[in-house]
Amino acid sequence: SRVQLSITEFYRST
Amino acid sequence: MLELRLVQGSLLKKVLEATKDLVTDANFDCSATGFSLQAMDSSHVALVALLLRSEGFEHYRCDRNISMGMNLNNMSKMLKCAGNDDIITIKGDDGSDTVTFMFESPNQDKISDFEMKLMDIDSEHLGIPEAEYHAIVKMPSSEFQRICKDLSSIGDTVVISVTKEGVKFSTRGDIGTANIVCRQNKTVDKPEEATIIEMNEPVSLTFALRYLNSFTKATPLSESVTVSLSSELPVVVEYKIADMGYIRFYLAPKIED
Repeated sequence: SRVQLSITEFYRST
Repeated sequence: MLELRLVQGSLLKKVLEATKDLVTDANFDCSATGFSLQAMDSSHVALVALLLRSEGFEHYRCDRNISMGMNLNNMSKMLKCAGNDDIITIKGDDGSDTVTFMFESPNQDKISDFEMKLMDIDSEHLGIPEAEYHAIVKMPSSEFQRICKDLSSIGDTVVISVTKEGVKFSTRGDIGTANIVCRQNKTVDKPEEATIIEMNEPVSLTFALRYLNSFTKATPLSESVTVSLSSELPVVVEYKIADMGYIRFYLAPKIED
C-alpha cells in the first residue's frame, strides 16, 4: 500500500 | 488604505472557483508586488499559491503590506454577484475588519458594493525554493482535465511517468486498469494546443486523483497547463493567468509503505 506524504514534509515554514 | 481595480473582474471570479473547494479560509496578502495567496488544504497534502501582479491591475494602491483573512466560500458567494464583464475593485482600510468588493458594469449603469467580514487566520506560510524538475509537461488544460476526470472513474490514484516516449497517466481500480499516453505534439495550429515535454531524467510519481481533479477547476483560467515533476518533490500544476501571474497547485506524492 502507499502512504500519502504531507506538503509540510517538503517545504519549510517561513 | 488598499484599492485594487481589476478591469477583467471575471479573473477573480475564476480564481475563487478554482480554490474554494480545496481551501476553506486563507489570508490574501497585498504588497507592492501584487495580490497573493498561499494556503494548504485541511489535510496539508496540497498547497495553492496565487499571484496577481500589481501591473495587471488598472489601479493598484497598497500603502503598506496587508494580510486579509477571508472565508473563500463567502468570498465566492459575493463574487458570484458580479457580472462576468464587470470591473471589480477590492477596497480595504487599515485596521478595518471588513473588505469591500465593488462591481461596475461595463457601461457604468450599475454599481454595487458588497462588504465582507474579515477573519483572523493563523496560517502557516511555507518557503518554496526554486527547483530543477526532472520533467516539465505543457499540455492543453482541457486535455489534462479530461484525463484526470476519466481516470478517476477507474481508480483513486494516478501514476504519472515521463519517458522519452511521452507522458503516461496510469490507474488501476476494482474494475480494471487504464493507461493514457500523450506524446509530444508541436505541429498544431495554435501554441496552446501543443503538448511539449521537456525531460532531463525519466520520472514516475503517484498522486491522489481527488486533488488533481480539484486543481483542474482552474482550467477556465488558462488554455494550457504545466505539470512539473521531480522524484523527490511535490508535483506543481501551474495555470498562467494572462498578463497577471499564475495559480500553482502543489501536491505531495504517495510513496510505497
